[in-house]
Amino acid sequence: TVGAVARDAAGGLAAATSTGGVTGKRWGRIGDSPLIGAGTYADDRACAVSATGSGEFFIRTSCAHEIAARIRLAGEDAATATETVLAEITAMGGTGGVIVMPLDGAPFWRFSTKGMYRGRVTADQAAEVGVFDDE
Amino acid sequence: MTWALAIHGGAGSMTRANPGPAGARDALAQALAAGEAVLVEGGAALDAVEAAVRVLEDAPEFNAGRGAALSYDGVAELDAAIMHGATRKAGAVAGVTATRHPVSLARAVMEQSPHVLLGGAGADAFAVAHGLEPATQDWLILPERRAQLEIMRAKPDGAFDVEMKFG
Repeated sequence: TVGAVARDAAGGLAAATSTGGVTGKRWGRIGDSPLIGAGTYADDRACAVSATGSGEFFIRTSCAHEIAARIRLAGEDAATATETVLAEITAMGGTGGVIVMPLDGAPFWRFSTKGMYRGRVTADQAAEVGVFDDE
Repeated sequence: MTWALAIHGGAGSMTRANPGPAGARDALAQALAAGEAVLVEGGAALDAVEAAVRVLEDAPEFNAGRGAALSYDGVAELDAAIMHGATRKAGAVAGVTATRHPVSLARAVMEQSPHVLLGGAGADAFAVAHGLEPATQDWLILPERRAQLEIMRAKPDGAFDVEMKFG
């Protein structure tokens, strides 16, 4: 699974996700990526999110929308909202990660796996990429 | 307000002992450059995320587009979504098999149809009708993905292995 979240100079947000699903999927199994609100969500009132991981858990928690809703309705900061929702997914037995673009400030990621292919670049910060959890 | 971009290529069991494909970091850097080129010129976030994801869909190191994981029947069945934060317009496709950039097909659904999510053969037909760049299964499928599928199918319960996605 691959994804991107962006904020433009006007403050507009967007999110996108694309995937082949999981190896050996059967019976027309669809994961969270194409489900708006599960693996992909963008709302200029809150944040933009793209997710990757065991899709069924991201669907059941409506992960991407839940993060945005906690920010918009509960006034949580983006990191707290993200960590709370990922902790719910972990408690259910799911694994994976998200990239999050807040309304202002730097984008960030959280993941519960050993690694996550990721990168970011901002108007103020040079491009950086990472794979392992300790970099 | 300042522009910003973040990308991912999937989460999984990559460790320093088991780092995954060598070209992944370069592909991530190229995807960032593609999105940055849009944003630095004052372009829209929607164009930036599409540009970045298209690069990653073409990169064989990641589970999307070319290099996607295969279904039990050995088919590259691709899913994608895109969403615009200001209007909350969204487009998505599921189970498409013949489009080079599923994220662009998802955007076409958002901008050229009244729908949000199209699936299967209907979504493939929508791609043809709207002139999206086609891709054959031969182009989408890599030998290592076939090998991965064979390993999985050889397992007694045939259960798929989420961790083995490598993005």
